[in-house]
Amino acid sequence: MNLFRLFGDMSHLASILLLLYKIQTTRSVRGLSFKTQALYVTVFVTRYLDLFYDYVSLYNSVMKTFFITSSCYVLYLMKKKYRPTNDPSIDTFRVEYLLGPCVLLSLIFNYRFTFAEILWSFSIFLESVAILPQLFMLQRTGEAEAITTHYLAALGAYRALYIPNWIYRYWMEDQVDPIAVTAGIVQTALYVDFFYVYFTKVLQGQRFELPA
Amino acid sequence: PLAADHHDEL
Repeated sequence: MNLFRLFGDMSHLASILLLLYKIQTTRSVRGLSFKTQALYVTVFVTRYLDLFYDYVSLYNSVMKTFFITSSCYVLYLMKKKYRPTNDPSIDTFRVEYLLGPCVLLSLIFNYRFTFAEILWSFSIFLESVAILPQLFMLQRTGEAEAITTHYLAALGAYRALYIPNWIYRYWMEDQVDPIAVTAGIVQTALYVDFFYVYFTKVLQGQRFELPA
Repeated sequence: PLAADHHDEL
């Protein structure tokens, strides 16, 4: 565990707390993509199956359990409690275009050709693109509440911080995880546009609005 | 380099 990773994980934790805070205070899931949230549940469930057969540390188990339960809770809030505030008509990204290639990639690139390892690999590839329905929705509506953009910024920061973590591990621990690194770089790159608007507008006190 | 323990990272 190095500081980049610790801060990355804390940023990931913060992003989920921001997401829950946004939903509870505005009593609305407006501006959130159900598809992205459902993809995150898929990511966490397929990746953290190792909770049942591979104990790493208390920290590791607690975080994995938190990510699975909180993401399922968000789905419940979107589909049940605040259902009337969810607008599927603007959440139109075709998820099958993400799932298909991820299945294919995980069958080709994995560390062992076993069910659990293929699922792990699938979850890594899927996580790298899971934010796309959300970013697509943002692009369509052209604006977002500040709190929603803070959520996305924390999520993006988590991914960005994993990159120096891998560099650190490469040099200091002589360890490398090519699948996670490749997917992680792709995932971080997807946030570049968002971060540009976030830094130039939201952090300057302006509304998050995309040019028409 | 060695393969990282990929079940350790979140």
